[in-house]
Amino acid sequence: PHFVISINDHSDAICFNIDGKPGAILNLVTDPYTDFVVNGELIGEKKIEINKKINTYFGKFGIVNNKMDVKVEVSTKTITVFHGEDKIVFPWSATASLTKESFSISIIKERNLTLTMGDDATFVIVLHRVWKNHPLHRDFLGFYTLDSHRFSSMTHGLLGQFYHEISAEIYNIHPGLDEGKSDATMIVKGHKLRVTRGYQKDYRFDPKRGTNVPCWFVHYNGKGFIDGSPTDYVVSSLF
Amino acid sequence: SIGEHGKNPESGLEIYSMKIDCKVTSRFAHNMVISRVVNRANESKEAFFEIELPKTAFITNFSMTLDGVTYVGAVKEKEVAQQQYQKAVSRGQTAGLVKASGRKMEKFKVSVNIGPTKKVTFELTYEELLKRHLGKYEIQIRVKPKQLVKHFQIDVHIFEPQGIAFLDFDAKFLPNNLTSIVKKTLTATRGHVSFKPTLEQQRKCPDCDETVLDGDFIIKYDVNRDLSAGTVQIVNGYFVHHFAPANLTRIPKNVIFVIDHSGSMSGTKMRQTNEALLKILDDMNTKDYFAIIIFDDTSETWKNSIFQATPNNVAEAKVFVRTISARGGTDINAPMLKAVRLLDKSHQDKLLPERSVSMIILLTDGDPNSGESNPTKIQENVKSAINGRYNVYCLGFGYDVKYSFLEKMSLDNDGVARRIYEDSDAPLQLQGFYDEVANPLLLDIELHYPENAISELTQANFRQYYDGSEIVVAGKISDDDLKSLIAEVFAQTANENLTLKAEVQVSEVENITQQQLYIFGDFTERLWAYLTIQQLLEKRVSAETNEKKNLTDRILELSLKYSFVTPLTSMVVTKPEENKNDSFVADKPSEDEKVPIQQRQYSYPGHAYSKRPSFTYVDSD
Repeated sequence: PHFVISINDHSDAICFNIDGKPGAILNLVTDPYTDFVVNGELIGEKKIEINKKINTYFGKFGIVNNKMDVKVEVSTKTITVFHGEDKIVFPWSATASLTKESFSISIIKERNLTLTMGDDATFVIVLHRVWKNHPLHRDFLGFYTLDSHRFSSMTHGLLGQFYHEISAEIYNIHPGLDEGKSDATMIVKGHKLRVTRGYQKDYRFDPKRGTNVPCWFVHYNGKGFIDGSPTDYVVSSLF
Repeated sequence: SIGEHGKNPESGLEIYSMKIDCKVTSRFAHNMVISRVVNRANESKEAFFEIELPKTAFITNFSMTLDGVTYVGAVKEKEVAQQQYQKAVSRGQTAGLVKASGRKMEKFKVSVNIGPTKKVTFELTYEELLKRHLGKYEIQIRVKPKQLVKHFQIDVHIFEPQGIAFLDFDAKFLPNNLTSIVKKTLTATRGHVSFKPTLEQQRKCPDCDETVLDGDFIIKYDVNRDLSAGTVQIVNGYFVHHFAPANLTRIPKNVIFVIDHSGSMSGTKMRQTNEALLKILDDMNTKDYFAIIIFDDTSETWKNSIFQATPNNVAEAKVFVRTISARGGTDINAPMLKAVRLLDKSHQDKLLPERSVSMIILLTDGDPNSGESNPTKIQENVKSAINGRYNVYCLGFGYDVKYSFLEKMSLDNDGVARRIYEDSDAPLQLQGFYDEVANPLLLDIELHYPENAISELTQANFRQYYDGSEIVVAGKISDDDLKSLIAEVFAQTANENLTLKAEVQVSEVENITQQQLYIFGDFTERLWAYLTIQQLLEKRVSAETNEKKNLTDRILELSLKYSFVTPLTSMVVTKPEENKNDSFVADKPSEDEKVPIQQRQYSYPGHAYSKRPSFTYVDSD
């Protein structure tokens, strides 16, 4: 999956890829203070060719708000809301919304869902539908954080560690190794990293084509930009 | 049927063809029964056409063709038809219709004289909106030809754009080796069940003329469903919206069982009630609450309270249920009011879950004869005490029950009434009814459509939605330029507020349905008319005089326009009878009529036993 993080008061963005194994579950957000967790499960292509790089995507998300006693599992097929002992399953084929006091989930059929949990968090999960008979690709999901201002400073995870504004200094912009792409040096979290100018897509408003988001790409699975290494974020279960 | 004569092939009458053709689109079933009979004798013979059809169906057409002349039935206002019928009777002519009301089926019967070597073709059409019941739709066809039929065929075609989840058939009358002759095919949206036994396959034994075809041929199916606003179909300016969401958590319920143990319940009825209650208690969800009030001319609340259905409480209640025995008179008013007070108090004391369904299930076998015995007064008392907060379900046990009293009391309080037939399976009937209301999934369901674009909407607000059932709403599109129809559903689940939305492009949906060319094109309009009539008939039960008149006028108007034989209309068929025209009337029997008890017929030596009375008639309204 591609990660895109805004920096410097939203004036620029950093992007990086995480290459994991299909089936691996990565922690995206953990806030021990609000007892809130988001994990995502990776899926691969339908066929995996030997000696070729494995592209992975998120196929399932698990979102837990223990204080509200709510768990939401979002896959490319269904959206399941667990509330206490109750369980409600929505298909992606329906436009629906479910509200209870400060918790709400709103689904726009075959496109996206917005999840609001009190004042703490608002997320959008985008569904990417792929032609059913495509030999390689399969449906996958995107996860967007719209509001996280009430999360505690202890929030961590592949996305959560960036919920509090980080500043990065980018300088020494010069023609890069890839033709037509600029390279630069970025100083962030005390590391000096080589980054390459590129684009990633934001699919919230145009689910088919997306809109381009210019960003500085951090190589080697975001090494130096993320705390630790990607394997540090592997967890054993979705919830 | 070809009547008594038909049992003997020597009689000369032969049913040479019988075809039952059923087409279902979006739960609306259009059934045609065509029977062809020839008289091979040298003299005139009387042929009977006798069909049992589901009570929920409306006859829409009947014709008989004799000597190339077709006599078609006309749907008329009941009074007009009655006058015509009375005239025929006063002239001493036979008006050959017998109808009777059974558990699920009602009978249509007509006879006609056929000259030597002549043929007659009977053709009956009836329509029905199949109701989802415990997670499935059922098409019931009663098969009972009185002799072997050369060309016998049942064809059921189902088209459900929503997708068919499963399709099964049940034909218990068929010996095991013959079930394989029922052919079933199923694709994503279409199902076909075909049954075409040869003469040899119909034979009960190799050398006899008795037929094995005697029983119910039942087709069961369900459509695919998920948690969505359901499906909307639009044809010729009418739409129908089916809503039956899946994957919801059940809502707890609070049930007060109000059980009649008056003297008339003694014996089998009491034993069966106890048996059913024990099973129902066993099946109760531990999140539910319950209380038991038993009554004769006095009433008693078990342990004076309402209890959660924990294993311990259920076990104790079962001990109590086993001790209930029959005695005394029948005072319905007091225990019903007691049940309401118990629910009121339990809610006030916050003993019951905040979001839950509260209901009173009354089981009685007779009329009130103690305490407040005026049925109207009891209905008023119960309605005013409940004030729209709880549902009342009334189960009328046996033949002596005044069904209309129970029906009104239920409908006044958002419930339904049901007859429980005094039979060996009465406990199963009671339990089956309980299962229908056992699992509430949604509360306060409101279905919204664009106000300015639609009219003539059927009921669109419902107090509850129960697992296994289905909500159907239909209406007319009044905006000719409407491009898309948005249906929104607002409801409460066990814990949250739920909103579901469906948007359909009018042109797209119309095209799809029209391309199917599967069933008569105006089925959505007829479905709408059927549903409107059914709901108005229900509303009429509890309406005041003025409103009742308006409802009656509207039902009549729709029944005549769409040619439905409803409780307010009759079908008149003029038939040829030995050079004079005679007519008969087909009515729809109502549930309030006394259920005919199977009576044995005796003939005494030396006495001529009349096989067929000149006419039998039961009024239905």
